[in-house]
Amino acid sequence: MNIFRLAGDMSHLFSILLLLLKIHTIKSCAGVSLKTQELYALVFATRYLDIFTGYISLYNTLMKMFFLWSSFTIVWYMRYHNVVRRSYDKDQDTFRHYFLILPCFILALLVHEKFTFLEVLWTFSLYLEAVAILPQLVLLQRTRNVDNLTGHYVFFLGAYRSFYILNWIYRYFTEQNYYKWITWISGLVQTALYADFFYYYVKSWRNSERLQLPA
Amino acid sequence: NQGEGPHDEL
Repeated sequence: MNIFRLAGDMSHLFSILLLLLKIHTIKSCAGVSLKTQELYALVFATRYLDIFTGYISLYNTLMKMFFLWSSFTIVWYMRYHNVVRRSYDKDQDTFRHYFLILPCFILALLVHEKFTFLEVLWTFSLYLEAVAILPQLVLLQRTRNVDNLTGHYVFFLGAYRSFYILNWIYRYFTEQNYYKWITWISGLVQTALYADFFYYYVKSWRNSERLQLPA
Repeated sequence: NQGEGPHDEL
């Protein structure tokens, strides 16, 4: 554990807490993409199966349990909570997220570390996480106002990605045999998607106008 | 080709 990794994990944790706080207290999920949240729930469910097969640390296990619990809780709120589900922008959230799942799974079957059940699912979760934000970005583009909480949520998710890249660089230079191509490349793709979003987010914020992403 | 060991990152 290094400072970049810890900062990354805490940003990730904080982004999810912000989103849960928004949904739980305001009873609204306006501007939040259910498609993205369902993809994240699938990402965590397929990545953290090793919770049952191996032990790394108490920190590791607790964080995994939190990510699993929180992602399914958010999906539950958006789909089934009497009040929250009414604020969901269903007509705007039209990204076909199923089209992301199959290519990621095929890629995981082709490019992986080891051809075992857990490893292929772990690899699938990395590929899927890289593109899981896409429905959220499309929704942000379509919704008139990016409210503060949703904007902050995406901001802290971006911070999480940035810190993880610093963590990989740090580990590469301080640990022997630390190189993880699959993790790095999918992580870079994911960060590039965020960087693109940030550019337009900051631009629209400075001009205080509606967020407009290129088609 | 990947490094050795379990996936210790989240």
